[in-house]
Amino acid sequence: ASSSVEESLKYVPAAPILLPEGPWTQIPGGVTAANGFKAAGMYGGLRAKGEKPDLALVTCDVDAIAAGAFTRNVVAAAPVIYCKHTLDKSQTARAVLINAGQANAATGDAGYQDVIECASAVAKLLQLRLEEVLIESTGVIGQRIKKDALLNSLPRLVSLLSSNVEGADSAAVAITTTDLVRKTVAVETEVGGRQVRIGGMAKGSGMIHPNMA
Amino acid sequence: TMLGVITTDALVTSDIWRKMVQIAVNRSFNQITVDGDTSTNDTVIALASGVSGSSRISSLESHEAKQLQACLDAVMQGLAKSVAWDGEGATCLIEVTVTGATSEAEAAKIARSVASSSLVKAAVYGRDPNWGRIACAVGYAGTPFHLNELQISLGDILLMDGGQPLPFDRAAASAHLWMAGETHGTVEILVTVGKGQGSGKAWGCDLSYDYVKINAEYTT
Repeated sequence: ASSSVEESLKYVPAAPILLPEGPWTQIPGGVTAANGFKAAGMYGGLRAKGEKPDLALVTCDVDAIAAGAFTRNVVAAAPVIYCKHTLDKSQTARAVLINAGQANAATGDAGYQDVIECASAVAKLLQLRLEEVLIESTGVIGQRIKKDALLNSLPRLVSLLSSNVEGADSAAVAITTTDLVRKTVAVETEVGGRQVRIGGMAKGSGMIHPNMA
Repeated sequence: TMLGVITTDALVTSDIWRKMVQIAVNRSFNQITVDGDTSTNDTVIALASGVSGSSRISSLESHEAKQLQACLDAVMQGLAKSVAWDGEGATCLIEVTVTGATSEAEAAKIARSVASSSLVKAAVYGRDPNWGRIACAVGYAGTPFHLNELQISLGDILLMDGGQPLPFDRAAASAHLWMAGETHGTVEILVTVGKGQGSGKAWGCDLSYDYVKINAEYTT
């Protein structure tokens, strides 16, 4: 696992820190900085070229209160439609699976079925309910996910889950497409007299003009 | 496409968390632009585990909610700025700050109009302190303001005040742009449109030849 993480980090260096100043302290880690979260990233054979990691998983040890913001583009990708439906029904989530390589957008009913199958596989492996699994995809528009490659990779991806910084970093690499840097940040602050942590990761380089709700 | 996953161990109710996330998204990811194309896949998922031991936040007006909101805004802005910084073919980040608008939303709209302008972006790549293109993008943002209150600065250099163009050190202004481009740094564009309390920011990047090259080769 350690060598897999080192391998993934060599592909995409860290982004410069562009955090606004405020009453918070930047701390190591991204999505795993907050207590209760694990993450992993690995190469699952989804990308057309190269062996940069392309599959990421973020999980929570407990039922996490879940929120989502999604593109208002009417031609929304299958994972976007799936997540909107899921968050309409459920206030909590336990896992987010993200793939790079294929966007699974403009792929019709077959693309939506792919999302259901991928989420179901994650739910089965983690012993969760289907509606506790959310999906994000990025990559080439008009192409369905390389589903067999993804499904075959899931057991190893789950085995790589870690609550350390390396888990967060490898996940941040795995969601990149044309990005030159991985975007990950975490902060610690005081809320109501208790230390609280917020972390995150993002990707994006082109086709960027978000209008999410 | 931009994707994001945000995690926190704060304890917050579902309806408040969803409102806080939308507010933070509006102040961050919805204020960036690289090329004006809204993706089919843009998504931010935000999860709150609640295991920090903090008290439950159930009102947006509470002090704790405001503390958490500020931190959430900061994390999302940090990530959003990284996305704009890493725009395809970009040599620098462009940060547009608008003050004096009638509301935060109006200021944000103007800021994003400037950050989205292909002509402003190309001028920055050309290291051209083109205040006219900035003024133009402010003007078509769809927010009314008095032209005689328009002020535009590039970094510390005032280019326009009271709606009037000013004589300025063109070499110094261009050098500000060169420096940002050489170091992949930040170009700061400051716009004031009046005396209102509304302020907002938007982030973009310059437009280079490489943007076309990358996307001519990245096909559906």
